[in-house]
Amino acid sequence: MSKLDQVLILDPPCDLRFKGPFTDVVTANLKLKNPSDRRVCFKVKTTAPRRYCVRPNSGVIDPGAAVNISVMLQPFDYDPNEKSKHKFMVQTIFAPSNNSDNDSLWKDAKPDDLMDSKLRCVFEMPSE
Amino acid sequence: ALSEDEFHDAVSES
Repeated sequence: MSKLDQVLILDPPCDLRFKGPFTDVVTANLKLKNPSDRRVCFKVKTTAPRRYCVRPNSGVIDPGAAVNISVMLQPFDYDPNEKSKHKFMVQTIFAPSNNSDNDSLWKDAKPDDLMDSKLRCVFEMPSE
Repeated sequence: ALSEDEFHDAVSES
């Protein structure tokens, strides 16, 4: 099944880096750029929803526009030996021409119309 | 390859 390639340009493209210490909230920024000539709806998903606040966690990006997402890692006891397995996914779909409401858009979306990109989370301590 | 990860909608409030 040929999946649609992600239309958005993600920066960073693969890894979200969080620099400690992790005794307070640590924020990583993810920029989504829409190089196409169509409006693109996005929503952010993660394997660890209770560990992060994501703002905005969904929205619509106009043609040629970009949006900056703040990914806020909540404080936790960092274990340097434990490699983070958290992942993020940016799921996107071209906005329909008729302004249907956002929820039905995602509910009725056909798998072939969905695009997604996955990012890993990388934790690093400030170099001593 | 199928990834074993299970994704949930991210939340905007802690």
